[in-house]
Amino acid sequence: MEQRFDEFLKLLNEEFDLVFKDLFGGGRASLEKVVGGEQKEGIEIIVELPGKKRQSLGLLSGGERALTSIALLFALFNLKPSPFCVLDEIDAALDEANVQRFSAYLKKIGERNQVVLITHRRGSMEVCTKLIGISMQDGCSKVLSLPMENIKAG
Amino acid sequence: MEQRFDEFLKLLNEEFDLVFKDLFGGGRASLEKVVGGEQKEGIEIIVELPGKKRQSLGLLSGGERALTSIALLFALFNLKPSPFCVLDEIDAALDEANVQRFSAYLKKIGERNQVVLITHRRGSMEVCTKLIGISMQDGCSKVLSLPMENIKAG
Amino acid sequence: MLKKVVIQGFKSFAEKTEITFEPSITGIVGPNGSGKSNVAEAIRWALGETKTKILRSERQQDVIFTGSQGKKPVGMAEVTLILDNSNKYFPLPYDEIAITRRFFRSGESEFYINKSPCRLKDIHELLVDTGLGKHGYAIIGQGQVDEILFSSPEEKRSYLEEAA
Amino acid sequence: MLKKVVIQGFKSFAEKTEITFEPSITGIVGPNGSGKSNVAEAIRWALGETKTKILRSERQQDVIFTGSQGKKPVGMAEVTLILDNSNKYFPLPYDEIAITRRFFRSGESEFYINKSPCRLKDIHELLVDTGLGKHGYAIIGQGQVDEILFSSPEEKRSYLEEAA
Ligand SMILES: Nc1ncnc2c1ncn2[C@@H]1O[C@H](COP(=O)(O)OP(=O)(O)OP(=O)(O)O)[C@@H](O)[C@H]1O
Ligand SMILES: Nc1ncnc2c1ncn2[C@@H]1O[C@H](COP(=O)(O)OP(=O)(O)OP(=O)(O)O)[C@@H](O)[C@H]1O
Ligand SMILES: [Mg+2]
Ligand SMILES: [Mg+2]
Repeated sequence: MEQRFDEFLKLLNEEFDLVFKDLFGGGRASLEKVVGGEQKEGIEIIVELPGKKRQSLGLLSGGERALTSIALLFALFNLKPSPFCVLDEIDAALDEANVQRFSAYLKKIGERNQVVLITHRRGSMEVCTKLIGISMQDGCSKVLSLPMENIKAG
Repeated sequence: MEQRFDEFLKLLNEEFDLVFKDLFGGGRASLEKVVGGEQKEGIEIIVELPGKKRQSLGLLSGGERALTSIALLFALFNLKPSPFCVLDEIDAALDEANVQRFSAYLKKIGERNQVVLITHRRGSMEVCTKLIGISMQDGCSKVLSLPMENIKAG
Repeated sequence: MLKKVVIQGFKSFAEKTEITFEPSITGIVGPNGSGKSNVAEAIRWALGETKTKILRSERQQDVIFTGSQGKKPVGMAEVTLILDNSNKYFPLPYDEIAITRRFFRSGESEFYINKSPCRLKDIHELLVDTGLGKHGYAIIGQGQVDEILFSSPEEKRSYLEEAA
Repeated sequence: MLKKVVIQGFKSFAEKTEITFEPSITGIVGPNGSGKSNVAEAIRWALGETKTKILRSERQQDVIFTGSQGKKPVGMAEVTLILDNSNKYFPLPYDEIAITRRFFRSGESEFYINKSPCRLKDIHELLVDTGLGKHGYAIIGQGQVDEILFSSPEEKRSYLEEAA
C-alpha cells in the first residue's frame, strides 16, 4: 500500500516538474515527504520560480500560485486521467502571457482527457472544440451553442 | 454615538442603493440592522439583482459578489473619502461589460478620491491618469512609467 | 466520458435544459451571474455532493429554483448525467450510464442509475477512485484552484492518495 | 494624498525604488509575480500593518528581500511614504509628512515621522478614523474584495463603524 503510493509519488514528482517547467519556462518543482503534526505522514510542495530563490508558497503571487496548482493538476491528469474534469475559471488570476501557456498545455491535456472549462479568457476559449454560451433571461438561465468562428474572429 | 451611527447608516443606505443601481443597471440594495448572536448589534447586506428575487449573498455568482462589494466600497468613498485608497485587482472576477461599468464609476470616484489601482484589465487601465509598469529582472522588481497612449492604442 | 447533462429546476435553470459535451474540450462562457458555475454545481450535485458550502447553499432547499421576477418557484430540482461507458470504465453492464438525482422542497431525495432507483451510497461507490468522488481532483470550483497549496501536509497527502 | 513611496529591501524590491502617484487614479500593471501586490503591501506595512497573514508571511523576516539567483539577500527592509498635508488633514504642523518603517533581520524595528523616531503606536494614532488603519475600508488586498460579504453581522457593523 505504502509502496504503491511511493511509486506513484516518484512518477508524479517527475511529471509535476516537467509540467511546471513547461508552464513557467524554467525553474523547478517537487513533492517531498514530511512528517507533520503528531507524527502524521504528509506531503510538502516545494517550488523554485525561474530566476528566484525557493520560497514558501505563501509568498508567491496570486498568478504564480494558480499556475503552480495548475501544473500539479495537469501532472495528475497526465498520469491518471479521470473520466472527465470540470474546471471553473482556474485561469482567472493569470496574466495574458500565462493564459497563452496555460491554454497551449490544456490543448495537449484535451487529447487524452475530456475537459469542461468555464472561462472568461479569450486565450482559453480559443483551444475549446466547442463553446456553450449561457445567458440569463427573466431570472432564468438559458443555453445556446456558439460557433467557434465568432470567438476566433472577434 | 448610536445616533451618529444611525444617521450615517441612513445616508450610506441610500448611497449604496444608488451606486448599486448604477453598476448593475437596476435592482436594489440595502443595509439592515439585525440582532446577531448573543444579542449583539449587527448589519446585514440585502440585495436584489435586476430580474431576480432577493437571495442570500452566498448564492450570488463570483462576479455579482465582487460588484456588490464594490458598490458598498464606492458608497463609502462617496460619503467618507479617505486620504487615498489602494485596490489590488478588485476587478478580477468581472466580465468585460461589468469592467466597463466598474471603470466608468471608478473614474467618477477619482474626482474626489486618490486611487491606486492594481489591475490586469484593459478597461480599468483606460481610466487611469498614469500607468506604472512593474517588471521582474534577476529576481528583483523594477519600475517604469508607461505612456497612456500605449494602452489606449494597443 | 460525459455525453450530456440535463438540468431542470436546479438553481437558475428553471426550465429543462440540455448541454451536450465534446470528447475533448468544451468551453462554457457567458456574463457574470448567467449560470455557468451553476452548471458545474449541477454536475457535482448529480455526482453526489452533499456539502452545502461547496454548493454555495445555506440549506439543501437552496438548490431548487426559487423563482425570479418573471417566473414562479418550482417544487423540485433534477439533474441527469449521461455517461459513455462503451469502454466499460464503470463496472456496470451498460454502454451508457444515466445518473439522476432529484430533490423536493419537502426535503425528499431520489436517486437513479439507468432509471432504477438506488441510494446516494450507490452513486458514491460508482465514483470511487475516479477523481470525481468527494475531494476528487477532477472538479475544481470557482476560486478554488490554489486551495491545495494552502492545505496541511496531511491533507495534501490524502488528496494525492485519492489519485494514486 | 499620497505623493510617493520609496521601497528598499522590502520583498522583491531589492534596490531602492521610488513610485510617484497621481492625484486621481494611478494604475499599477505588470506580469504575474512582477511585484505589484508587493507595492500594495509595502504601503500597508509602512502604515503599521502587523498581521503576518495579511502580508502573506510566515514570519516577520519574510518581508526582507531574501535574495534571488542574481542577487544576494539584504539585511533590512525600509519603506517611506510621503504624504501631502497642505490641507492639514493630519493633525501635524507640516505640509508634508514622511512615514518611515524599517525592519532588520535581527528582528529590530524602527519607525520615523518626518525623520523623528517614534513608536508604531504613533503611526497607528495618526491613522485613526482615516480608513487607512487596521480593518480600514481604504485598502483592499488581492482576492479580498468580497470578504466583507462573508463576515458576520457584528463584523459588518464594526467595519461600518470605522467609516462612520
Ligand atoms: N435556487 C435558485 N433560484 C434562482 N436563482 C438562483 C438560485 N441559486 C442561484 N441562483 C442565481 O444564479 C446566479 C449565479 O449563477 P452562477 O454562479 O452560475 O453565475 P456565473 O455564470 O458562474 O457567474 P460568474 O461569471 O460571475 O462566476 C445568481 O444570480 C443567483 O441569484
Ligand atoms: N522576501 C522576498 N524576497 C525576494 N522575493 C520575494 C520576497 N517576498 C516575495 N517575493 C517575490 O515576490 C513575488 C510576488 O510578487 P507579487 O505578489 O507582488 O506579484 P504580483 O505582481 O502581484 O503578481 P500577480 O499578478 O500574480 O498577483 C513572488 O515571486 C515572490 O517570490
Ligand atoms: Mg461562476
Ligand atoms: Mg498580485
